[in-house]
Amino acid sequence: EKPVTPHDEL
Amino acid sequence: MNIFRLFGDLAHLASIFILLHKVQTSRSCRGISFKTQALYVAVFMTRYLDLFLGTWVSFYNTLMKLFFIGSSCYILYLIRFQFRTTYDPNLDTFRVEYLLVPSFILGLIFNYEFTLTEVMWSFSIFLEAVAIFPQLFILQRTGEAEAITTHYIAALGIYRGLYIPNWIYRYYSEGSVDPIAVVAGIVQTGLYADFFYVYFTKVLQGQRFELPA
Repeated sequence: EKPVTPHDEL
Repeated sequence: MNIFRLFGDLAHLASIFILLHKVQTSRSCRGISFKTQALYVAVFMTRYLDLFLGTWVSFYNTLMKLFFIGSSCYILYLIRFQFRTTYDPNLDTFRVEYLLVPSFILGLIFNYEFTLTEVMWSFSIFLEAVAIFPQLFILQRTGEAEAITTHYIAALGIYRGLYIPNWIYRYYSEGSVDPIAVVAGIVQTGLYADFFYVYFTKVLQGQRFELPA
């Protein structure tokens, strides 16, 4: 599965 | 958001305030690497491109991003202009192209999508992992450091260190994994190992930060 996009971490 | 990420971000904020406090109170940027600070500006500018593309995560997220970009640029200004006479370029001689070029190549190879923003995002993750090198290089060359400079580096190390339990937590709670961030983050934290050894055994015991001969 495609990782978090939009990237929610700083 | 979980407690590890929150405290990680707070440690990151703290590191910036510690650095600003050191420079402002001593009116000197002695022992601080301009190159590392410039690399952080590059990291934030390339990672937070989404700010300008209308991607909205949260108020917290946007506020922190703006703060990191603004404060890192301000630190460059302090070193370059306001306290420029206290900056010794002869100590800050790490070649940043050794960090920039491989990070960019890794960004081109490992990314979630071959688009400008995603390649820049990956590049920023790899660059952040190694951006502390010029700063550690100064430490290595001088063999010692003011306590406050070591608190700054420690806060940065704690920030990345805390992201690791955050990823473990997210894996179990959300089933999400961000392999690029995780691998780079583990490498980044590992780079602080030697530093932390001296920091915990000396600085926190009230002794000077001195590298063993």
